[in-house]
Amino acid sequence: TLLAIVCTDAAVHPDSMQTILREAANTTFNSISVDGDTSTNDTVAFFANAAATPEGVQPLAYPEMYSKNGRLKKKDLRPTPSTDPDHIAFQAALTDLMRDLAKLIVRDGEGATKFVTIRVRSDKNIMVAKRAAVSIATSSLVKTALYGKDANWGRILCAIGYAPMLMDSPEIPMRSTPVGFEPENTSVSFIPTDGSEELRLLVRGEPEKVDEARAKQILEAEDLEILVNLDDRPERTGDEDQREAVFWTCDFSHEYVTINGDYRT
Amino acid sequence: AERSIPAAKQKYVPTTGTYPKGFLAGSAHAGVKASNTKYDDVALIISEKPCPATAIFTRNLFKAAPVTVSKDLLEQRRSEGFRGVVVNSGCANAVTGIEGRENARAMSTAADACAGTAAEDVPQTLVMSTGIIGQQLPIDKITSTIPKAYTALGSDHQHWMNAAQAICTTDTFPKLISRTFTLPSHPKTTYSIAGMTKGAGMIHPNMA
Repeated sequence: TLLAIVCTDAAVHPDSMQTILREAANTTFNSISVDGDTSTNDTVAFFANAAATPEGVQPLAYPEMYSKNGRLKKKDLRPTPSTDPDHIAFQAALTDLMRDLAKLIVRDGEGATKFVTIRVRSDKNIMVAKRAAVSIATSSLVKTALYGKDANWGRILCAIGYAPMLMDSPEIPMRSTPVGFEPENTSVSFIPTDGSEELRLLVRGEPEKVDEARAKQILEAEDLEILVNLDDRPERTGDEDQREAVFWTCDFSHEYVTINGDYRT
Repeated sequence: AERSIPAAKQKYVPTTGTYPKGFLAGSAHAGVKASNTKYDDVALIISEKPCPATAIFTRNLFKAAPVTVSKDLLEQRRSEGFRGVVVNSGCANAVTGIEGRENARAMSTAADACAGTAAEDVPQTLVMSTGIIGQQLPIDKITSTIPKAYTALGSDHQHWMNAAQAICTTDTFPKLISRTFTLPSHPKTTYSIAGMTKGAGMIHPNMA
């Protein structure tokens, strides 16, 4: 179970708190997995008591919530992307804190020996990228390969291939939007965390001749990044913006089974 | 359980912090889990003055009692006038039916009573539980410990660290981060933000 409590002495308007917290959660606590099990109790609580806020300073809120005389507009409280510098700064502070807390959970995953960042790029759709990342992060075979220091890109591709939305290609159900995912466009690399050169495992569907010694060296480190480029826009010219999903997970070890085989009701 | 922090994890545990003004943290030992004879397992985070609050919760369809109770409190109070949160570890109070919800509410009102706000129609304290699923809380143990946690409240790093430790289950280290920040419209004012979290297994959050 994940529990988290976040407190700030800044002032945040009660009507904006839920939106601010949700926005922060999407790329933080909702982007981690240890074992793929969603708990019955997961909760993140957020308190803002305004104790450090100078008198007369308005609580942080989406700007459109206030009329010109400073009163709250009651009609339209729908959030829109804020251009208010205070809101942007606060959102960044909250998101950074929650991201680092989320990463600590992964680092403390039961039995974990590795901290793995999965970065998936899609030309089309952030959800496609995220579904692929989640599928890799929850694959038992990928996670055991990571524990065994095996650069098993075949298992990574396998996990991408059955990810919801991608497997349903060429159309996203209900939207009839072509995903355009083609396995032969996909590339996979390991990115070392020491700043050294990436290790390309698969380039546009074609396996690279992998330097096993280099792969082993990268996998010996506690931290690892897996970079996947779906390259899923057939008409791609190379300069378009890509959508990127980042997800954090850990490996799957004997110790996980020991801990959970012994966790009695 | 042995709670010494593994050497490799000690670098993630802060030795100091800058915590938000007006918030206090405390913890105490209830012995929710029979095997836990010495570690704190009830934590309180309290705002000295009532404040806005919100939360996001699991989308698992079998929501635990503290989830449904806290969600109701937030709706009823429209995110306003909260004093804080009370947390127990060792028992998740999940799939525990009506009794479980009554127990979760009892934790909330027990914390309110410490703050002298128990007369409110709608409790002002959110509630969280973590641990084993499918068992009723030893509620008397917990409600009798909440005043001790309240007495232990403080604003120092160690108070926050004790609370972060008290919410742990199979975690090998407490997870606590604090920071300061400024806002562009009044850059001379320094604000603080602090967060604690727990989790090691059954982790694939999907909250909204």
